[in-house]
Amino acid sequence: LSLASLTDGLGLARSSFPSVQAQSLIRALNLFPDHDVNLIDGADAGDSLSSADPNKRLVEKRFT
Amino acid sequence: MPNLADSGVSVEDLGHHAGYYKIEHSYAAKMFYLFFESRGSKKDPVVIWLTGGPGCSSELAVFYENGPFSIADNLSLVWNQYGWDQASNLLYVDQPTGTGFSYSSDKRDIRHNEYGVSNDLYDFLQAFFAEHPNLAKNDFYITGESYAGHYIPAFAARVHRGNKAKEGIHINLKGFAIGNGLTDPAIQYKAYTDYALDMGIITKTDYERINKVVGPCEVAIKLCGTDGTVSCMASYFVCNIIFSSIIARAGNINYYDIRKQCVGSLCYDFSNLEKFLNQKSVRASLGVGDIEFVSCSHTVYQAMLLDWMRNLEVGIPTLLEDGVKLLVYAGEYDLICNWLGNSRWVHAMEWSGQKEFVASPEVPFLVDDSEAGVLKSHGPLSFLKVHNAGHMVPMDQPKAALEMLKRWTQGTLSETVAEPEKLVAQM
Repeated sequence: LSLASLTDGLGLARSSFPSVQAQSLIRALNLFPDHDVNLIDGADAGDSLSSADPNKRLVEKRFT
Repeated sequence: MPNLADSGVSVEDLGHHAGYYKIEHSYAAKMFYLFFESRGSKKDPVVIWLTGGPGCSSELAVFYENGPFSIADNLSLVWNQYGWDQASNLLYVDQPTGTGFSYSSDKRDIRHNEYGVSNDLYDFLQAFFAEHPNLAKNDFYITGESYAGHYIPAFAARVHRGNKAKEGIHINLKGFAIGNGLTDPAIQYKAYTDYALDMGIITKTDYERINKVVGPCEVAIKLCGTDGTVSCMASYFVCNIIFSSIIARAGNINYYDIRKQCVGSLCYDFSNLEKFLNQKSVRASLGVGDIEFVSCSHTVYQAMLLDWMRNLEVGIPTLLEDGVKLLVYAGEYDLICNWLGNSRWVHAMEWSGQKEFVASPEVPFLVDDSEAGVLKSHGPLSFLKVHNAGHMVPMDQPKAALEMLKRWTQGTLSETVAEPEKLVAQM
């Protein structure tokens, strides 16, 4: 049996595509992130590490 | 935190930290993490939690599973009396790069496999323990769920390898726990139809028809092995036909918890997470600057496509032989990473104690004198089927999940005698 004949009629089409799966995963949790991934332009994002001594590899702050 | 007074601690007592780490072997990646000191003792073990997806942020678990607090409808925080920080110094990391508040300015930092993911986590741990040398001697445990069934064995093996090679700071790795995880796809994909039939999600006719894809799926996964590339992508497409076919027949079923239906396309409502973490005051508190919060990343999910069907079970026997504990647990109503598939790979795993583990009896896992699950264990290996829970065990059964963590880290998980009886026995 070919795979095509096995899958024929199972109503699969696009549903096995990773992009569809990813979308379904995220929507199932009622989440709608504004960006697909956290990639930024430029190195300085104003976070605690960017604004620290450039030699520091880790910056940690206590919060309440 | 409106119910802080009930928690028995004051704000000043809470050691809550947020930080960024510049990933060493990257172009420009920075990893965000949250660290909650134990509400018990500083000597409690250090536990790291990894959220799956792949591509979902660790904050999902912080606020909806086992973190110190959850988010109320008015976006205030409510104390979680069963947070895992009751028994551990608890770490959550947004990983792989690109999820949550972890970010990079260079797209080459997006990870495609467990080699990249585990090295980033290992580098982070080294930096974390350098920052907290007082915690470096504590017992260390790796935990997580779902796709973390891939991350966890790879990360545990990386830590173990680093320790053996005397790289950097010695990490006192005592165990790793996988909750409703995807670890050995060949076995777990084959189990989908059996679980679905057992649970009445599909008919016998559906079962026989869908099972015709199992053979090609197995062949494709075999070709993928532990380090395949194109064959792994092919097996993703072939094998997901099994899962998609079941879902197509099951209607609006919530595949994380088959007792529930999904309303529209929504199975859960975690939307307060995005609302809460995008507030200016919260962002300022966490020190995330201009970085947006990406709750789950499409791109990271797709970047891990070649990794999906790889078998991560292969690295586990070495860890067991060296005395590192493994707990595999699974909520009984999850379909996507169901208990049956997990139980089968755990039983099929070849290690020196396999025969004894297979022969070991199932015993009740008692919490408050009622059966919260069924446990099998031998030596360093334990398998726990958790009752009345879906994919997210700490969300569905918070008390049982905390009890599981406590007993497992304290080495008393397989002691089946209920607490009062134990006291009488000791008297």
